[in-house]
Amino acid sequence: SPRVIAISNQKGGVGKTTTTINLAAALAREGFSTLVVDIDPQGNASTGLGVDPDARKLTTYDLILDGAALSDVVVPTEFDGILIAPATTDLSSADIELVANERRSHLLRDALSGEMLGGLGLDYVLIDCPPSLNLLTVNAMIAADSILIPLQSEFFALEGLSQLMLTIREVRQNANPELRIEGVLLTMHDQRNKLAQQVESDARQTLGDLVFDTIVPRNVRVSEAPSYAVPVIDYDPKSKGSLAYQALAMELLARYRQA
Amino acid sequence: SPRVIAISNQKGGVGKTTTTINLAAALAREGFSTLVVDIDPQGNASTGLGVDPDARKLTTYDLILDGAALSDVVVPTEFDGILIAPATTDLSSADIELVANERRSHLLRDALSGEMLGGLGLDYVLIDCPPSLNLLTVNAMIAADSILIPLQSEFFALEGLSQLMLTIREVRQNANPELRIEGVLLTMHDQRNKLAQQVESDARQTLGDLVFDTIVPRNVRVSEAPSYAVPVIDYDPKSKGSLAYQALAMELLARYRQA
Ligand SMILES: Nc1ncnc2c1ncn2[C@@H]1O[C@H](COP(=O)(O)OP(=O)(O)OP(=O)(O)O)[C@@H](O)[C@H]1O
Ligand SMILES: Nc1ncnc2c1ncn2[C@@H]1O[C@H](COP(=O)(O)OP(=O)(O)OP(=O)(O)O)[C@@H](O)[C@H]1O
Ligand SMILES: [Mg+2]
Ligand SMILES: [Mg+2]
Repeated sequence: SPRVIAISNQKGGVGKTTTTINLAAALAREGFSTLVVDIDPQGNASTGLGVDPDARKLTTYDLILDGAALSDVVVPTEFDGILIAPATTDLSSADIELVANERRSHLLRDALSGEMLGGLGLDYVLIDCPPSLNLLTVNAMIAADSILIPLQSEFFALEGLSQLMLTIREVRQNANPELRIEGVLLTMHDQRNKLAQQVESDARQTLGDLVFDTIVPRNVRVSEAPSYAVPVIDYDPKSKGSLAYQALAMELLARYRQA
Repeated sequence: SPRVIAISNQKGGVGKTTTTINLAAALAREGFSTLVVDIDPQGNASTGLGVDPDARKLTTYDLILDGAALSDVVVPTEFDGILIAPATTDLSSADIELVANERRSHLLRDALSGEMLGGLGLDYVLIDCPPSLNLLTVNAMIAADSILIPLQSEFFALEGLSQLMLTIREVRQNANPELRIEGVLLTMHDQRNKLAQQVESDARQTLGDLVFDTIVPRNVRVSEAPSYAVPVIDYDPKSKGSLAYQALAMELLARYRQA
């Protein structure tokens, strides 16, 4: 059954959605099939993969809150090897609506169970999380095998990391003992900037091998791609951002000896 | 009584905290007194103004959920003219904890009432919001006279704007009829980048005068300042970022004929 990876960091704007979209595209280019599960009410991953807001009939809201079957929610994208379970703003009331539900933290895990995923022929599932440590993010951490943490090379982003690690440990102790950290990915990294160099050396010192070798540089082509609703790998395959996400995919595949 | 402005945008990483800290500092430089109310569980505004996490005895959690008096929660900062009501991660459970409270959306407004604010001699209150349209952000919108919307010149940031405007209209219809939009502030703007130029022209076309004349450029000195726990205006007064926030303060003051 596929590997399920939550892309999560409660700090806003650190590259969660960008990493989800472009890692999926890079894995597809290597012949692996990926399902993107968008659980951010902003629905940026859905938009970035070309799923028009009006075309989102069944969404992750229906999957998590109404028990819709995964096979009914999942739709293909224009990109070979990438399927998506899209999101809409309906999700923003999930915390309140699920308060009385005993299984409120496990609903996504139930929806992404082995049987549900079985028929889709997937290698990877990537869950794009909202910028919060709320119920939706906890659902993703319980559904996932591992967590990939995008880390912007900035001061405020580093500050939030210890809180994120605490939450991961809590989830591992209470609900998902198998949960691992897939890795910490430095994003929007500007080699010339001394703050970025400082964040990189701090991260490698305190987190060691958890930090991916691959670093994603700040690259304007990455931020232009979403306005054309394509991954940067399709928008500008030779751009620095695109090459970095391809390197990330290779690094990930090598871990599972799939490269 | 002071003007209460919520700094809000559910898109993550668009410059909410940076704008809160540096607008407060710029207003202080002009002789106006500002209270920063940090309602983001990340507590970045508290850190960026030098309030050590261990020094946060009473916080906005106590203010909103335990009915603590504002005068007990507010502490001075090292910066003349800036007071703060600090935040900790305790706030992240606010949505769940307040579900059964009838007045759950109005608690911050009650805490920032005229009497409470009266004794502090304030000109402005700036509320730094989390990257979400959750109960805490709704509390800020009901407590505020107006909303200042930082808008990063990027595609995903523009996508969220219509949802934010819908929420503002809902709050105005149901709870706070006086709520106005103070303005939309373009942040991290790179004049050379065609996407940024596109976002600026789209924003001015659709939002007209709501968009501040002042634009905050992307400026590395802005992102370095938080690691020294000082506003950029104190870190590097002549930097492009610092000058932009001073211009923003003048633009704001001119509206209220205080300049
Ligand atoms: N390597 C990069 N170079 C340049 N821009 C980037 C890069 N990665 C992401 N961006 C841009 O930075 C912004 C933030 O990225 P993104 O939206 O992926 O972050 P996020 O963590 O998903 O945000 P949120 O917390 O709102 O969900 C986007 O406008 C994106 O296009
Ligand atoms: N004008 C600017 N130039 C360069 N960097 C900036 C600028 N404004 C903000 N930053 C940096 O960008 C990052 C995001 O800004 P900030 O944390 O203020 O956004 P936010 O909207 O408060 O994020 P969140 O959604 O997590 O609360 C921070 O690391 C900040 O230092
Ligand atoms: Mg995102
Ligand atoms: Mg912030």
